[in-house]
Amino acid sequence: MGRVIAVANQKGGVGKTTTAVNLAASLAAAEKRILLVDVDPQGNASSGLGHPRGETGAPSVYDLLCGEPNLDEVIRKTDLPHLDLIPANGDLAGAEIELVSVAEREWQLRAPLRAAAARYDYVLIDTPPSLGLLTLNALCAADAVLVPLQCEYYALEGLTALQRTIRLVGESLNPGLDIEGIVLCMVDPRQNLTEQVTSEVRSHFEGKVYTTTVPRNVRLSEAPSFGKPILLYDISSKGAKSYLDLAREFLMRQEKS
Amino acid sequence: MGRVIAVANQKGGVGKTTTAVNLAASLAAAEKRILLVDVDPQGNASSGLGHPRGETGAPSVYDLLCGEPNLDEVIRKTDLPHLDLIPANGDLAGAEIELVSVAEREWQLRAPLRAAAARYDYVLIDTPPSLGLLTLNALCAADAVLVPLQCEYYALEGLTALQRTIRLVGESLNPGLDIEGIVLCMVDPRQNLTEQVTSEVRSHFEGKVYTTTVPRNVRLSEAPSFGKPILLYDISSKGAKSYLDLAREFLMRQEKS
Ligand SMILES: Nc1ncnc2c1ncn2[C@@H]1O[C@H](COP(=O)(O)OP(=O)(O)OP(=O)(O)O)[C@@H](O)[C@H]1O
Ligand SMILES: Nc1ncnc2c1ncn2[C@@H]1O[C@H](COP(=O)(O)OP(=O)(O)OP(=O)(O)O)[C@@H](O)[C@H]1O
Ligand SMILES: [Mg+2]
Ligand SMILES: [Mg+2]
Repeated sequence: MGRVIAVANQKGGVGKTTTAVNLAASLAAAEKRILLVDVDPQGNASSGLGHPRGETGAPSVYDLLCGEPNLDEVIRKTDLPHLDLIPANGDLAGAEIELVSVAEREWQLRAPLRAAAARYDYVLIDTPPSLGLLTLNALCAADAVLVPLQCEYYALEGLTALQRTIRLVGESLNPGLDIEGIVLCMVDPRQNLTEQVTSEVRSHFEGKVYTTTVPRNVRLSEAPSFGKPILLYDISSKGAKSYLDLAREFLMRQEKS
Repeated sequence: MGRVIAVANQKGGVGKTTTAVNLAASLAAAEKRILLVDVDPQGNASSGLGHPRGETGAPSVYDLLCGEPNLDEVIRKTDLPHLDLIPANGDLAGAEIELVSVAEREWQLRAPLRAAAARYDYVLIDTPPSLGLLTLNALCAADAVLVPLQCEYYALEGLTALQRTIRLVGESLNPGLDIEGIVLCMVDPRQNLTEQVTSEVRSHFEGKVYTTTVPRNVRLSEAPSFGKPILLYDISSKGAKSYLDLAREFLMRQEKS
C-alpha cells in the first residue's frame, strides 16, 4: 500500500508546485511508481507536466471531489514511465463553494486517493495557497505533509498557522496526520535573511527539516514553460541535482519511519 | 471622494503584499491620505506595518465582513502620519466559509469601504492568493484593480483566469470594474525568462503595464521583519526608490483617468 503525501503551505509562491512536480519526477526516475494529484485550481502542476489545465468538463480531480469518482478516467500518463497525473481543470475554481454544503465535505478525496495508493508507491498532492476546503481535502486524504518553505519573513510567519491546522486535522478529521518534513526552497546562501530563517526553522522543527535544500536556480522556473520537470529539461542544472538529492533523502526517511 | 483600489492576483508570492504596503507608504509620504485594508487571513500587510495579526476577537476587517461595521473601532494608526490600516486577524480564516450562506455575500465590504473612501484619497486592499469570497468582496468594493505580476511562466499562466474574473465581476456585481494597471515585480533583467514574459505582457495588455518596474531587492524582503515599509527601513535602497517611482506614476495615471 503506497503512502499519500500532501505538499502544502498556505503562503503563496514558496515552491509547492515546483517541489511536487520535481520530487515526483525524481522518484519516478528512481523507478518508484508515482501519482501526482493537482488540487490547485491554477493547474500549475498539470501544465508543469505538459497537461495544460483542461477546460471545464474534461476528466479531472474535480470528478473525485464533486462527482462520480472513476480513477481510470482521470489518471493520465506523462513523459516519464513511472509518473502518472490526475490533472486540475477549470471546474476546480468553483469546487470550494460547492463543497461547503456537502456532508463530510473534507473527506471527498480520501477514499479515491487511498484506492489509488494501492497501485502506486507514492501519491503526491499539490495544493493551492490557502487553508480552505481543497487543501483540507488533501490533508484528510494524506498520511503525512511535506512543507516547502521559502526562507523569508512572511513565509516563516505563516508556519505557525499551518502547524496549528495540521495538528487540528491530526486530532480530529485524520488521526495521526503529521508533518513529514520541511524543505527549504529558493535558498540563496548569500542573504543574511536566509541564514536567520534557516537557523530559526532548524531549531524550532528539530529533526523535521531536510538536510537537502533547493537553491534558487533559474532553470527551475524555465522548465514549466516547456511542460517538463527539471530532469527532462536540464539534467545538468543545480535545480535537477537538488531534487534528485531530495528524492534520495525522502526515500531514506520513508524507510526509517 | 477617494478611490478604492484592490491589489489582486490569485498566483501566490508575486508581490501583492509588498506592493500594497510600499505603494501605500510611498503615497502617504507624498501627503496623500491612505487607508490600507488587509483582507488576507495570513495578515502579512498588517505585520508589514508593525501590527502583527491580532488574536481572534480583536477589532479587524472581519468585523466589516461578518459583523457590525464600525470604522472608528477597526482603523489603526501606523508609523506614517497619512497612512492608516484596517488589520486582519485570526477570525478571517473562517470568514470565507461563513460568508457562503450570507445573502449578498460578495457585497459585505463595499458599503464600509466606500464610507471610508470619503475620508481618504485612496483606499488600498491587499488580497489573499485566491479568487474566493474574500477576494471577490475586495473586487466588489473597488473602483479598479492593481495587478502585481512576477515575470515567470506560472504567474503568466494565471493572468488569463484573473482577467476573466475581473471582467465577470465588471459585467455583473460591480459594473465598470477594470484593471487599473499591471506592475512587474521582482524583475531580474539578467534572466531570459523575464525578457520573454515582459514583452509578452506589454504586447497583450497594451497601455496597462506600468513603466516603473520593481527590481528583485533583498532589502524589500528584510523590511517586514522589522514591521516597517521599505522607505522607513532603508530609504536609499533600490526597492525604496522603485516604490517611490511607482507612487509618482500611479498618481500621474490617476490624474489622467
Ligand atoms: N528553487 C527555485 N529557483 C528559482 N525559481 C523557483 C524555484 N522554485 C520555484 N521557483 C519559481 O518561483 C515561482 C513560485 O514557485 P511555485 O509556483 O512552485 O510556488 P507555489 O508555492 O506552488 O505557488 P502557489 O502558492 O501560487 O501555488 C514559480 O514561478 C517557480 O517557477
Ligand atoms: N522586489 C522584491 N525583491 C525581493 N523580494 C521580494 C520582492 N517583492 C516581494 N519580495 C519577497 O517575496 C516574497 C513574496 O512577496 P509577497 O509576500 O509580497 O507576495 P504576495 O503576492 O503578497 O504573496 P501571497 O500570495 O502569499 O499573498 C516575500 O517574502 C517578500 O518579502
Ligand atoms: Mg503552486
Ligand atoms: Mg500577500
